Amino acid sequence: CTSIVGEDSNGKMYHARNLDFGLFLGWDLKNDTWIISELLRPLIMNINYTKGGELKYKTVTFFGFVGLITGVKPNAFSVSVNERFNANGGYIGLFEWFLNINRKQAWTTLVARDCFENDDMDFNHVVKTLANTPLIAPVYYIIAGPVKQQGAIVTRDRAKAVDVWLLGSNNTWFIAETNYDHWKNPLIIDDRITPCNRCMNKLGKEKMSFEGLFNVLSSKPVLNKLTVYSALIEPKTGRLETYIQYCPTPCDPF
Amino acid sequence: LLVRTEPEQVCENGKYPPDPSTSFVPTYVVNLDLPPSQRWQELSRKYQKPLSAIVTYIKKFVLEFSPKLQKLIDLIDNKLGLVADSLPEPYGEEIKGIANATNIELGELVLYNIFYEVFTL
Repeated sequence: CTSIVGEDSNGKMYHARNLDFGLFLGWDLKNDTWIISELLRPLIMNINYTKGGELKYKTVTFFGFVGLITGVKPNAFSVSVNERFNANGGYIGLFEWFLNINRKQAWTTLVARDCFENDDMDFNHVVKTLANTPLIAPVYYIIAGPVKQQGAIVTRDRAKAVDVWLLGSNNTWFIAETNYDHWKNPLIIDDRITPCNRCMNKLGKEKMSFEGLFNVLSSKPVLNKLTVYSALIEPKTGRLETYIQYCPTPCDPF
Repeated sequence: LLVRTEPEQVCENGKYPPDPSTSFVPTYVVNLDLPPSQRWQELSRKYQKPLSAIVTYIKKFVLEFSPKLQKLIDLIDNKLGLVADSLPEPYGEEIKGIANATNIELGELVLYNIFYEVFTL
């Protein structure tokens, strides 16, 4: 996955993401595709959750999946979830849950949806909640708000946040996350963050827009064989655009 | 597969908006005023086949690793469904509602919903 939050030269906030999924779950030799990624594409949908006839929040999901991996609450906040691989992985939390040893920990995508269900949440509350709630698995939460400089990437261990990276620190106008801790180098065979940062810097604050972000998300290897959709979000208005993505050969497998 | 094909790394231009014939994503409304078990019923009828296809593929993939893993699938079908009762509300009930409407084993649907956590295995 790749998630980006940033602002344009007028301070307007944007949030964008590529959802990559299906690694090592079967390769279709005939079509040069990951089988799971192909099976997921027909299940992609935008959901507008309503209450009392009014829109409460929007998500992008796969049918049958009730947690939240991409969502926006208009004029409040947006969240995207990226996978994080860690030695203290989700299997420990899963066993603790299944054996009823510890159920005072949250499912990574359900606690994200909880934030949207709760009427009292704003950007700062969401950052605090997603930074501090004990989790079953490590994860990255990428959060944006409707106001200038409201952007954060929360790097989570199961117990708590190991890092909260805020937009604006070191004069950043965007921050981006793939599937590696931002203070470490990615695997040399899976470096999507360097091209992402390069394309964002080339785009520049002045040209930050849905169009610019979609071009970055469509640049290889940010776009790769695992990418099933790109989502573009404007937290202030709640504008959400989702596009199914394909990466025709030649294209990196991940 | 592990060797990169080294495509030219360029920053794309002119990709937006993409061709709607290949990139279109539908939008649906889910009414939170409905009981959780009923919220996804209409969509369940429409999406039963593609959802069933992915669940069937995962089982096939597991069995291709080793036929002995049938025991794991039996465990998922018979026991994992119980986990739905332990999930926080309203999510457990939403998953049960989808399982009922699609006739997909509850355990398999629970697995699909906790796949993120399972995948870290």
